[in-house]
Amino acid sequence: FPTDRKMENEETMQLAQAYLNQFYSLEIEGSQLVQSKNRSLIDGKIREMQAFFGLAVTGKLDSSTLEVMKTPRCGVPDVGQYG
Amino acid sequence: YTLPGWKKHNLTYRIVNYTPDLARADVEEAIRKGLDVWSEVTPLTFTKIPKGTADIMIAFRTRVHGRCPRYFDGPLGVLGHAFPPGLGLGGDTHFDEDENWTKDGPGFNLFLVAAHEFGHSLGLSHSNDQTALMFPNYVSLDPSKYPLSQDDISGIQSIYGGPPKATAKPQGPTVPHACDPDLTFDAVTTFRREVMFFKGRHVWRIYYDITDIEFELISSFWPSLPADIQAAYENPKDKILVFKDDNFWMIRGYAVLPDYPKSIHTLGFPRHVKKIDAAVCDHSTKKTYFFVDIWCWRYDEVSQTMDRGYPQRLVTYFPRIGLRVDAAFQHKGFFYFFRRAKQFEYDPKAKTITRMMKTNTWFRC
Repeated sequence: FPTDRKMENEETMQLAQAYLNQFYSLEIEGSQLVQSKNRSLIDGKIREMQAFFGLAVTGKLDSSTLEVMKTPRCGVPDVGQYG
Repeated sequence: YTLPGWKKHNLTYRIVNYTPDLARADVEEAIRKGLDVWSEVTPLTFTKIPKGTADIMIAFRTRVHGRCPRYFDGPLGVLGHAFPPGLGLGGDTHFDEDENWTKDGPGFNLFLVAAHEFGHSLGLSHSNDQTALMFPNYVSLDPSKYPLSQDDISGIQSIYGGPPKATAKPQGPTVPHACDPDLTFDAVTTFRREVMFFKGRHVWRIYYDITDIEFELISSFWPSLPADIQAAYENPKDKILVFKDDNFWMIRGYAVLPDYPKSIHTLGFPRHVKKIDAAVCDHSTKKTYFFVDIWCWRYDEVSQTMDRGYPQRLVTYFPRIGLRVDAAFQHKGFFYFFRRAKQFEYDPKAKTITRMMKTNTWFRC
């Protein structure tokens, strides 16, 4: 059971990371950070996305945040110059 | 939003390819409606061109595509993207062909996604207002309802201001379409290496040696010229003369010469002539033909006087052209006469019509 759960968590984290890379420039800002700092950067990006979509700002990948991340959308980033 | 947006307000768009999910006509309608959403609340106008480089190039693509710095991700996920105003990719819009595009019913409504993406092409970024069209997530709104929220309208008008004042709008269709099969022209003239086609407030410009077509407001070149001009021609001294009612303006390059407009009666027309329908200069003889109702006058550009023995009936002097003409110009020795939606190519040496065409043949529709 734990193995499945672990895999599920990894998939969720990959989905979230890809989403934050594409729409909240996580990759650009996180590329030069060490692992620990990167973790807090991801939390911060999740908060930023939750605030944009009017969700509870927890920094955690709760179900409503994941649901928004899975919704079909426009490919233009939500923050920063989309140019 | 992103400033300064597009500097010109008359933008062109081109549909580079089509999705097999919809009939071409449905794609064209969805794109046209998606642009109309924005032109209704701004001074922007959009003209479709069939070839060449448009301001907004529209294409259906998959995965990694061409020079585009973004990619698509297969079905669902990202539906489309667009780039802010600018050269090259600026303004361009791409739709993910791996999606199921629809006009109404299951799948993603192309009109709604297109209207959103065109918001980006005009300089808007995403809105966190869940009722806004520029909200990033796809919301299947009723496509028959007007999709812009106040947030969208405030955003786009922060860049371009509101639509032209209602009073300033001329009656009837505000923006002529180059490929309208019933298109007529107010006036046509050569202008150095270009040909200019005047209609209402607008002018199309084509260049002899390249396929580009530009569509602009007359006032963007010559603010002092009125709309709805009636005749224009290029004289042998690198000037164009533009006529409306009993006035005419002389233009050299992009400058309307001072002391104009002048009365057409200074050219030698009698008082009863109140307006000119069309004019064309035969550069081989330096004679200019003025068309007034069913009459044709001839003006000598060298002596700058009207020739004796005129006016003559148009049908006599230019047989089979018809009773009247709307516009005329000379190109490579031929005269081109425009009457309603028809165009006649005329060989002045052989004194005969060599071709009959649609008025907008020059726009390669």
